[in-house]
Amino acid sequence: APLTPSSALPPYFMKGSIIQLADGELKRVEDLRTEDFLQSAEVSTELKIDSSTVERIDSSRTPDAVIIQFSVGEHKAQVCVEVLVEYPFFVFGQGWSSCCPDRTTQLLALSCAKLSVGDVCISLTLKSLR
Amino acid sequence: NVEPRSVPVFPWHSLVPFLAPTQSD
Repeated sequence: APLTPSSALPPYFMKGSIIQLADGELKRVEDLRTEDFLQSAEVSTELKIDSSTVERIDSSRTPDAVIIQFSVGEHKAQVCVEVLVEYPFFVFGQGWSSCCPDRTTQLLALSCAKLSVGDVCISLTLKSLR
Repeated sequence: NVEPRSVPVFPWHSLVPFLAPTQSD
C-alpha cells in the first residue's frame, strides 16, 4: 500500500536550508548536485544510493497528492509512494524535480523541474550487512 | 540583548527518500 503523505513538507526543502554532507561540508539545499549525494553515500557505512526510475504517476484520492510508482535498483523492485504534488525528488543529472514545480517554487522557493515518467531519481537503500 | 538564533543543519540523507526494495538479493 502506498505511504500516506504528510500534510506538510519537511523544513529542509525550503530554499536556503543548510545541508551537511557526509564529509562535513555545508551546502544550501538549492546548490546540491548529483555528485554531493554520490560522494556522501560512498562515505556512509549503512546507506547506498539506488536509482529509482519513475514508472507511473497517478492521481490520488487524497487532495493535492499523487501516487508515484518507482522501479528501484538493479532488481527493479516496484515501490509506490504517495506524496504531495509539490514534494521534490532529486533527479540524476537534473536536480530537484516535482510533479508540480510551480507549487514547489511557490511554497518552498525551491526551483524545480517537472518530474516525468522515465526520470531517474536518487533514492537510498541499506547496504547489505556482511 | 538578543540571543543569536542557531541555524538548523540537516543531514544530506534526510533529503533522499528511503525506497527499500521489496525483494532481497
